[in-house]
Amino acid sequence: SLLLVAEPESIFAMPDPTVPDSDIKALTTLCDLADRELVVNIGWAKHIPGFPLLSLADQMSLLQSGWMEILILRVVFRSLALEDKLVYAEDYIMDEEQSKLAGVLDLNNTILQLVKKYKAMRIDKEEFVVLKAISLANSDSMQIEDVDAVQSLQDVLHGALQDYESAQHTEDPRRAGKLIMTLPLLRQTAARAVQHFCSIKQDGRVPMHKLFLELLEARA
Amino acid sequence: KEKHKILHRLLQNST
Repeated sequence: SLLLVAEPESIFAMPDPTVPDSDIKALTTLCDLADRELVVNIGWAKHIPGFPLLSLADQMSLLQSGWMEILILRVVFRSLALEDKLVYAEDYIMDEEQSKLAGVLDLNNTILQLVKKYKAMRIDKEEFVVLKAISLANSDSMQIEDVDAVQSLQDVLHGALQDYESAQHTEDPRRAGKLIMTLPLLRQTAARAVQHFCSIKQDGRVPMHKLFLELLEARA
Repeated sequence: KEKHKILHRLLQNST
């Protein structure tokens, strides 16, 4: 219940209507959106029960390794109702053609593979919010100071998922495990996304805001 | 950690 309440509203991409469509424009829009989503997601993390009790250093470490997984999971969940399209924002939906134009076709196809998995499972909002919190708590940072505290956060969230499934999805006793088993693909997709945006950063043609840059550098 | 000033600041803000 606390995670459902903590779930942030979607934000808008607001691509500049005066600039003609191009790869640079699309990537600028995505990077700007990601930067603003990150601010929202840091606020969200503070509402995960137990997260604010971690040391500030450990909170930072988890976000530095897990931020892209959180961004991607949010895009995935927003895209469940559509076919072969990614809802980066309510006003910024990418189809195959737009993905090609922006040079993110491979990346978006991997994200669509996740969408397909969750669609097949008919993931609900409760499962999505817990899975997102689990992906943060389980982001495998190598810099954790208090490993036991992070483990107990993982246990609490894992327990919440199991309790929910045993109450709501009695038809499939393995459903919690099935959801957890989608996390490797999320990890792989996030790594690919970070790599892609790091190379865009190196090209230097797309303006990026400071928080996005800071977190890209943390993962580089 | 000094490199991650914005993240640090956002986590410290009590929102």
